[in-house]
Amino acid sequence: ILEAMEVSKDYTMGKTHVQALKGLNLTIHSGEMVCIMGPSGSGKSTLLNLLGLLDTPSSGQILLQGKATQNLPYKESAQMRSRFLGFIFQSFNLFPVLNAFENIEYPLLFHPLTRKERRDRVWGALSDVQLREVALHRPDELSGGQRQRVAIARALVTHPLLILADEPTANLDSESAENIMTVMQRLNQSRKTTFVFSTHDPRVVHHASRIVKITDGVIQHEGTQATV
Amino acid sequence: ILEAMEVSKDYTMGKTHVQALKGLNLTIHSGEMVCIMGPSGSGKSTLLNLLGLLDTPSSGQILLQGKATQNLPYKESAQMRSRFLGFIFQSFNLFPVLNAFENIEYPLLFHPLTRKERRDRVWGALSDVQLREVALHRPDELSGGQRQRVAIARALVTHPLLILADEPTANLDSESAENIMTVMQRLNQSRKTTFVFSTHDPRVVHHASRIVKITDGVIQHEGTQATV
Ligand SMILES: Nc1ncnc2c1ncn2[C@@H]1O[C@H](COP(=O)(O)OP(=O)(O)OP(=O)(O)O)[C@@H](O)[C@H]1O
Ligand SMILES: Nc1ncnc2c1ncn2[C@@H]1O[C@H](COP(=O)(O)OP(=O)(O)OP(=O)(O)O)[C@@H](O)[C@H]1O
Ligand SMILES: [Mg+2]
Ligand SMILES: [Mg+2]
Repeated sequence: ILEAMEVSKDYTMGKTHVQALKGLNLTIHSGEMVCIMGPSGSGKSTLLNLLGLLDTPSSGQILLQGKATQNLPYKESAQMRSRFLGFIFQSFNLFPVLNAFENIEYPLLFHPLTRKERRDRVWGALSDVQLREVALHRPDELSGGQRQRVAIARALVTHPLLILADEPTANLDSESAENIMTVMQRLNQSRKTTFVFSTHDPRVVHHASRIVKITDGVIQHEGTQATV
Repeated sequence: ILEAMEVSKDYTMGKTHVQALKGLNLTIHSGEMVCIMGPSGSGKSTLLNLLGLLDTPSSGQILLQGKATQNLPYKESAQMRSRFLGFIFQSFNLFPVLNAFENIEYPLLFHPLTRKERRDRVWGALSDVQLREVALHRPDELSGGQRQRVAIARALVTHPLLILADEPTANLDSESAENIMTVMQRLNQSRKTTFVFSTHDPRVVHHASRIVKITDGVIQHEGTQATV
């Protein structure tokens, strides 16, 4: 479903040069729950941003459904993202002027749904992440973990083929984290939604079908729970 | 050193009313490492903001060093904060236009130090959090965990009596988290720095001298590691 071939990402700031990813190869198969683990600064978010077509590699290719993505015009890559991908950002990236309900509803405005279907889906997603009572709060009127759960609900509500989740449980207590992982596991089983997580959290790794360890922009090791 | 007496905090948004804290009593003694734990939305950040004099309670009092704080003019409470307190925010709150070095140096500009003393302290803090190589990066050129460590270094560098840390390890891998807790433990032993953490992370709780459990704005239970 998604493939990174010899992907590198360099950042240049003035005189300094950071090689965040170095010739990385990774294939994600449909229906997997892949966990990308590694120290702070090892390149996890950079890799997820490339897989989510939110940034372009300095060299190498990203293939989505076998199709090359690098020369896509902006409009077409935005359309592919909106149809196939759901993205949960490490810093949530919610719209500050919209409340929780409106933030979750926003991506559905680009999908062919009636107003009633849209609103039913948003209330369903709010129930999944246990935030019905704070649906009218804006992001600055929510706790850290509540903002994170709004970002999760927003990625689930469009029923994407693939969800990329960058540290989705960082701000959650054990019960909320367990609840979120159960919702994702259920989507993976019922709708075959593919998940790629970047995480430090053992509670997420517990649900992974494959673990990929990255250090300093290079994949160190891949394997199932038992082998890593 | 810090005392909350019958503290309540209400938020009113339009017609809805949220009681984030309900008549809470808490005393923090000098030299303690206190962990405030509780589910997402239970009131941890609200409590830390009141203890850090960043917000005022709807009712009740906060005493700092035995002195009432509610009628302090803005300038005096800012001075008390700058002298006594270090604060690590859940969303880091770094200045986007300053690089990591300048963000950490910023609070020292209000302290009576020579330029050399200031810069030595900042490089020392960058070493403590293992970020010397990215000192010139701005926040948007740093990873999530790197931004969190800049926020930690900024709170340590003024050598405050008390550090309030809201989820300080949420975005950190085990090694970075362990390293941060060792730095804090060292400050607690060598300089008797008092710490109040809000956390979901067992790696932080492991270092606590006292655990306070909060649910729905009410303290459920207090005790040492063994009793909770
Ligand atoms: N400015 C605000 N306006 C309205 N409601 C608010 C505001 N800030 C917080 N709240 C509400 O107050 C409650 C407590 O929030 P708080 O941020 O203290 O929780 P928390 O324990 O820190 O949660 P988390 O672990 O998710 O960070 C939440 O239900 C939240 O929605
Ligand atoms: N826009 C940027 N400009 C310059 N350097 C950057 C930029 N974004 C990231 N970096 C650097 O690239 C490296 C990888 O960053 P990345 O955010 O991918 O790490 P990460 O594995 O997600 O870390 P964390 O677990 O802390 O979130 C870091 O050293 C970071 O400083
Ligand atoms: Mg990251
Ligand atoms: Mg909080």
